[in-house]
Amino acid sequence: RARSTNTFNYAIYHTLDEIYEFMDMLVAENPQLVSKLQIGNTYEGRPIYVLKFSTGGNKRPAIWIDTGIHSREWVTQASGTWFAKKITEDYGQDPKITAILSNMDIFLEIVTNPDGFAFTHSTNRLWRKTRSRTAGSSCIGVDPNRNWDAAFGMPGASGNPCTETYRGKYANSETEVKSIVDFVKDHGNIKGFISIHSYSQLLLYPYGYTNTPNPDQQELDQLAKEAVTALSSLHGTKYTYGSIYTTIYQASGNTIDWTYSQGIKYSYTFELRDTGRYGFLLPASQIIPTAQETWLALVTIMDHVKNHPY
Amino acid sequence: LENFVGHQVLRISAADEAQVQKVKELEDLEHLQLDFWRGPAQPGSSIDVRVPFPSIQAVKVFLEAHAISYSIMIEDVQSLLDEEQEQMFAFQG
Repeated sequence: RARSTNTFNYAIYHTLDEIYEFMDMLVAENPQLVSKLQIGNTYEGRPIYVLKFSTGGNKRPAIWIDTGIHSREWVTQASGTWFAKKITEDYGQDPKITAILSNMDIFLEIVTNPDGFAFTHSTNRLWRKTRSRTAGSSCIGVDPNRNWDAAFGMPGASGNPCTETYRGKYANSETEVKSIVDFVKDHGNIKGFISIHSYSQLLLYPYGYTNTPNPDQQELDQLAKEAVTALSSLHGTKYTYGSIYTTIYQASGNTIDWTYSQGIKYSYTFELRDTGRYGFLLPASQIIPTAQETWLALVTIMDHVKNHPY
Repeated sequence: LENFVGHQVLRISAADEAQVQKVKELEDLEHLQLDFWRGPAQPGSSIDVRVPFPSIQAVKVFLEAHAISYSIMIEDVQSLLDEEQEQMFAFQG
């Protein structure tokens, strides 16, 4: 196993234990910049960790990034690991990241669904949901991207526990969701929220539950265009952008509809590579190119958030 | 580990709203145990679905009967998973 984040192999997929060890190494190597927060526990009792990148201050304006809420989307957790290292490398070297961190904090949740992720390694590589049990059903798990208190229960999610888009019995029923909700509310100063999924190469903004444009649509659309342009500049990867509803399909109870409803204007969700050849089984050789290109889009969004306080 | 030998991922192209609705009907047939990686949305956007081996024939017959075009995106899911595991083990070794 890697002894430092410099020898950690970013080009392969890792288990939950390995990623948690990576986080500890990163914190130990960068105590002035990185800390690890536990924001809750999973249904099966695992700790839920968030990395905080901060140069000081108290509850500064912040940007939230999460990866891996759908556990089988392994390229997202792998990219999140790469992002974490990249932030520490770029701080003090790259003017944009340095300026962002001089004014704001970044929170990064690399494994947003730890139970599901562990299950993908131990039992079922294609597990997507949480691992919670539903009374009265033999089926397990809730889609954590339909469990948020934003048009919860409306069309675009399932009430059947045996489906992959099962919304749960009530909003925030999943501790993995509730932990973020509590953290975001308690913090109160998060200005950008980016939730990262795979695959199909999309950059999406609210709404997912309705085709009504959100009040900031023009700005969010323009920023999405700039982010996608930056992303594509590296490897030519083609992205589509737009609202969730109009670009893919109706999805109620989703993450960024809730964050937007909380007043976090810059709420986005990514769908990373691929073009449809491998789906969730993206070869490990594509982890770094995926992370690199996504990083360019993230920096574009984070820089815009920093430059447009509200 | 759950075994996905013989599972295929089909990429379905629904040409119009009627075909999208037909694929949604497929989604409702629980006994087929389909796993939609990209669900049915609007005409023109791809639909990706993992089909367990015992359901492959039924699904393909359904699609062909309704003139819905598809291609095989992943021929055998387990073979990809085996490659992935080998890579992880190789690194650990």
